[in-house]
Amino acid sequence: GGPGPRPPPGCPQRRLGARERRDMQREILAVLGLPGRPRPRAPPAASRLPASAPLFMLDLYRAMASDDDDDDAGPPERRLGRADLVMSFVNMVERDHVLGRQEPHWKEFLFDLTQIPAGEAVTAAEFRIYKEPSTQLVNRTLHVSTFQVVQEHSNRESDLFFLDLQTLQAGDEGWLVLDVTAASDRWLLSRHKDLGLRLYVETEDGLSVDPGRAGLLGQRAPRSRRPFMVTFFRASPSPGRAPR
Amino acid sequence: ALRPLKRRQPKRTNELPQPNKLPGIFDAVHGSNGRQVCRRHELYVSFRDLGWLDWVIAPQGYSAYYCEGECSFPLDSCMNATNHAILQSLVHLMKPDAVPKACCAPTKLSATSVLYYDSSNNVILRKHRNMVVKACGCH
Repeated sequence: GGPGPRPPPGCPQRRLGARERRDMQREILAVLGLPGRPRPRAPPAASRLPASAPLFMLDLYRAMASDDDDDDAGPPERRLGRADLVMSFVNMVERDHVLGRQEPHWKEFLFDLTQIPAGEAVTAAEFRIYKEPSTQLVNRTLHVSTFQVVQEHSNRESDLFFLDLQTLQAGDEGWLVLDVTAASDRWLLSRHKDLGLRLYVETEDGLSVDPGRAGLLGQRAPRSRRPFMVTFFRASPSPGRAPR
Repeated sequence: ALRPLKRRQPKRTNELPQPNKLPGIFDAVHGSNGRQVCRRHELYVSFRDLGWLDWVIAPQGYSAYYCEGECSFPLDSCMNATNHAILQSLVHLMKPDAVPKACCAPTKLSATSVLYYDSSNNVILRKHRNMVVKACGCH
């Protein structure tokens, strides 16, 4: 790429050696902000069907990529806002609490947040769960409330922090998007702990409903309808790269 | 004041005029001896060729481009030269061993977004700024 004359045709071109190729890849990974090459686990062949989180993220990618050419233009996708990093979290532990008629029913999801980068400002966070039409609660209005599990107790109910409330019909179908942005403030304080999100479903009369009966799908759903969490970040200015 | 250049070898080209001669209007300084002016060139970074498609979802690569070309006086408007670059090029004509030509470099860069898996199979979407050359110029 220099201003000097190009070598005449037929001159042997130097090829990168194996170590130089590795060094080159390491440099490019560093530009992309990665300490090393990711090694995702390949899913079993039988389950290599489109999964919910990648499908959603692919839509976001197309929206973000269309905005790449002009940093000064407003984002075409409202959800993106000014975010330049979006992470989806699919690794979770699901717990259901369906005991007796007096206890409130709930469904809880525990997310591993250790992959969240430090120094990134959260602009929004969503928990996405698919709802099928409920065949058991016909023509009923349902209230879905979301809480963050702040502290569990062995001898009493856990401490909960209210996040979101959505009202829908039992016959509705589609992705339910729950705003959990308020939980992000606590991530910075307890990054070593899993994030617990607990969902309660109630009828208009205040009766607690099993979220599964209401049509909310958990981890045992088909891959394209499994719940996941999405977090939008605005990157802080990158620290200067260490000189090589 | 001009400072002496350090570790600089004199260029052995025949395109530079003598220090006490300014180019006339018929001198082919601009684009002389076939050298192209500062402009953008193709450069494609292929994630496929890097063998990264096991963790990169999209894109399979992107056009980064690069800048190359001469920044010789007089600097055309297509060279996106700054006033300083114009001045530097003029001084280079007078003192080629003391002051180098202006550099052909990116003047506008844009971002590119990458969608990929991390090692926990989470899907990450990140916009990387200043990755694509949109325009080159003499600076």
